[in-house]
Amino acid sequence: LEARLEQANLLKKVVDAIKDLVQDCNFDCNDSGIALQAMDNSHVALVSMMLKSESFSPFRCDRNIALGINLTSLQKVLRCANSEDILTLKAEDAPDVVNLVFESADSDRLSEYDIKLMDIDQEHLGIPETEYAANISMPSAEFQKICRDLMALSESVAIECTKEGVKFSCNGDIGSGSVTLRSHTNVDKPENNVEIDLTEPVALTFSLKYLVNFCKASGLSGQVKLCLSNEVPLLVEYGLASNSYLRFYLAPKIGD
Amino acid sequence: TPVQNDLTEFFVMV
Repeated sequence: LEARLEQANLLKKVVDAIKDLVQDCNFDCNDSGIALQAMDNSHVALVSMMLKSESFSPFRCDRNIALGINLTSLQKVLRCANSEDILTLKAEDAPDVVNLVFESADSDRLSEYDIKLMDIDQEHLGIPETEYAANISMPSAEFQKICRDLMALSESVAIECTKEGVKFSCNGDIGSGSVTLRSHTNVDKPENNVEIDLTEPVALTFSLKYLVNFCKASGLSGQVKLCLSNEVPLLVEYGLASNSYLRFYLAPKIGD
Repeated sequence: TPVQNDLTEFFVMV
C-alpha cells in the first residue's frame, strides 16, 4: 500500500471523531480505497468509513490488506503532524507496521512514524441498501447544537419527520423541549440549507449520548445527512471530498 | 419507555 493524502488533517479529524466509539479497528485496503467498519462495544452504534482511492494522489494497493490499528496509537501519531502536512501511508505485504510520513508542503521537513499493527478479529455487518423514508440534509453544526441542547434534558430524542418538517423532541425530569426545522434554502450560504426529502412520515427514538458522539465529526463537513425509516437504524452521514464518507448507524429505541 | 435495540437485530453478521 502507498497512499498519499493531501491533508493529514482529514485522517486526524476522522480518528478524533470515532475513537471514543471504537478502539481497535481494521483499515481494509484494496484498490478502491481504505475502508473501516466497526461496532461499538454495546452493539448499538456502527462506524463505517470509506476513503476512496480518488481521495488520495497517488493511491496504490497491489494486494488486499487489513491493517489492524489501535486508534489511540494512531491519534498519538497523527497529532505529530502539522495541520497543513501531507500524509503518506505505506504498508508492505503481510505487514507488522504501518508507516506514516508527514511532509510539509512549504518546507523540507519530513517526519516518519511506524505504528505496530495488531491482529483484529472483527465482526463485519452486512448493511442492506435501503431506500429511506426520510432523507434530511442540514448544517452539521445545527445538528450538533440540537443534540447537545436536548441532552441537557433527556437521554433520548424522538425524531419525527412529516411534510411540515423535522422535529427533534425530548422529555426529561426537569421538563421537555423540542426543535423543529423546515426546509430552507440559503442561496448565498448553501451550507446552511435544510433539505427534507420525505416519502412517508417517520417517528423514531434514539439515544442522545451516541448522537452527540457522532457529532464529533462535524468538523469534517458543513452538512450532515440523516436517513430514517421506521424501525430501522438511523444513518448519519458526513460526506467527504471525492465521494468518500464517514457514516454512523444507530439502532433505534423501540417501545416495549 | 422505549428499549434500546441492538444493531445486530437489523444488520446480519457476514
